[in-house]
Amino acid sequence: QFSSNLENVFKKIRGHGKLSESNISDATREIRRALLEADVNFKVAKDFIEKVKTKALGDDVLRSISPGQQIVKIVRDELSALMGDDSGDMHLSGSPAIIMLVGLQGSGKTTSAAKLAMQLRKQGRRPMMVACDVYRPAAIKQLETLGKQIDIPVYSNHQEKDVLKIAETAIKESVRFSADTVIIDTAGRLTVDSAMMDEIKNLKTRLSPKEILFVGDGMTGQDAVATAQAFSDVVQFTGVILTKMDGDARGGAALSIKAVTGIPVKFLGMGEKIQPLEVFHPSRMADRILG
Amino acid sequence: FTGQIPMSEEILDTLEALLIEADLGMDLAMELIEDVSKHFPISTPVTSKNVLEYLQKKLIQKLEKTNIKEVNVHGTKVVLVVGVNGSGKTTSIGKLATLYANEGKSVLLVAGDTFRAAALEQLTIWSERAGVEIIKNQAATHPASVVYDALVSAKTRNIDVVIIDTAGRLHTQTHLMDELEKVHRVVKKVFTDAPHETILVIDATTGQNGLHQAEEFSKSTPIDHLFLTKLDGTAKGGIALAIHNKLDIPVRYVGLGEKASDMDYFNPTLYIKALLD
Ligand SMILES: Nc1nc2c(ncn2[C@@H]2O[C@H](COP(=O)(O)OP(=O)(O)OP(=O)(O)O)[C@@H](O)[C@H]2O)c(=O)[nH]1
Ligand SMILES: Nc1nc2c(ncn2[C@@H]2O[C@H](COP(=O)(O)OP(=O)(O)OP(=O)(O)O)[C@@H](O)[C@H]2O)c(=O)[nH]1
Ligand SMILES: [Mg+2]
Ligand SMILES: [Mg+2]
Repeated sequence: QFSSNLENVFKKIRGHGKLSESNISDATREIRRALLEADVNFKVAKDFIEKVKTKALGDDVLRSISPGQQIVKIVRDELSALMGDDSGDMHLSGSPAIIMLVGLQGSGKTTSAAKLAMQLRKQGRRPMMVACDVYRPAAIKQLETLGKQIDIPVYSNHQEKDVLKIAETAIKESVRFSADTVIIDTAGRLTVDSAMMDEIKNLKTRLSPKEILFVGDGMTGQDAVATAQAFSDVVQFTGVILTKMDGDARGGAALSIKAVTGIPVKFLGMGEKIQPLEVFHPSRMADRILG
Repeated sequence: FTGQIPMSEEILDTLEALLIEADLGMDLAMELIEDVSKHFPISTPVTSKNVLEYLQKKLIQKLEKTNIKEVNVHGTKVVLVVGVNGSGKTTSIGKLATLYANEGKSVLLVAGDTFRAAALEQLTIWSERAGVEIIKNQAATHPASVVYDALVSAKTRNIDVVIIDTAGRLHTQTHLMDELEKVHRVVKKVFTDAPHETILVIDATTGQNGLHQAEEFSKSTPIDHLFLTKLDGTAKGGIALAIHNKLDIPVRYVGLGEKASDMDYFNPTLYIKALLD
């Protein structure tokens, strides 16, 4: 779709040899439309297009017999390069290794915690989950239910309201659960809720999780940048899980978050069913964003 | 900018950025910018005040073009709540239940999410908070059967308002959209002119995919109003404007937090003022 639109822009100028400024501006308008429709942040899209413009005005394109194809290639390559590598590696040192999930309300943290637990077990680790959402109605029950479904131990305390106490006790108990990895599910929170942002800052300071994953909804629009930036400022997350990517959201948030925080998307949530998360592939994401 | 300066492409670009960053989408943003540039041709002396006031006026006009569907129901009013996963349906139902209970109405909640872990427990807690009844059937194989039984009971007992919670679903999941269509048909079996209000719950952080959501959900069950949630966050929720503009589905309610009282009726003027801030 995007590449054919771009091809059409250049079909008009075939045989004229050199690309003009207006050809390039027509092309960049097409690129911008694709990025914005894919929910790439406005400012991120602007910076990206500047990069592409510079490369597009380079010799290889100007002398190419199919400048449209060249530009599509530049856009695709630049997008993949910007979104980082496809390693999906997590920092799992520590005894136990501690992973903490954070994000806005409803983004898919609790579900992703269970998915993460399942894939870690498949990789030969012995994970347990900790229910640190003491606010949402039946949140603890939700994690306990998922734990039972996949036969992964869950530490919870229905009476305790201090999430740090819950987490610290869980980590102490990890030996008893013979678990080598502790996955902490936290409550959804707004970046403008300073008390709640302090809560995760405190958890980070006191528990020193080696892996903090920001769980973001794949259909997030322009707000992805402000939200990711705020979470990064408070807990310096080390990776991103983009959820609900089994839908048809183009996922421009993947580019926006990486561009603004420098942190790569590591995994994609591809359904409600508890199954291992999909490892993020920048080139596949680039194609998806370009539509 | 302060004081009078000539209208320029630069000012139009700034306005475009403002609208796109609020998630209005390119189509609606460009339509509005076109309008502004016709009203204030390039190099016309303008102040930021009169440009923004004009834009505000145009946006409010757009929002007021479709009235909310005020249904006076003699008998039971049936409200169906739908939307994608995690948008805020169950919580919004808790808020609506509280609203109706405070008006002295008898309310019945229907646990139509027979799938997700602890969905029933979550809605049950909300029914307790609102002081209203809930009908559930944990053995149900299809939400339509829970809905049918609940509506038959509501009819016999002359319940004022029935609010049906449904499972989150992506509009790309055909079998789930078929499931929703079946729920809609079953509602009509018990009350021929129901659902009296079908609410699509939309998270304010949603990007352009929100348009697809509204379009596709409308195919399974006609949507009357939007409930725009999580407006207490940093997102502007402009996708609701794009949906209203394209599909004539107005926002009726807004979610402003996680407590029962954290909702309000949508106020176009207040909303647009906050958007253009
Ligand atoms: N289709 C789809 N649904 C998902 C995915 N991940 C989570 N969900 C669904 O999204 C909804 C919200 O998921 P939760 O795990 O409860 O989200 P959360 O971030 O823990 O929510 P809070 O704790 O309230 O902030 C549920 O209906 C999940 O089943 C995914 O990758 N694909
Ligand atoms: N800040 C804020 N949070 C909200 C609002 N509405 C809902 N939430 C939160 O969003 C999360 C998801 O809400 P739910 O009511 O479970 O959403 P749902 O659409 O029923 O989710 P599924 O049934 O899993 O599809 C919960 O943590 C709610 O507390 C709102 O207006 N503001
Ligand atoms: Mg949760
Ligand atoms: Mg729900």
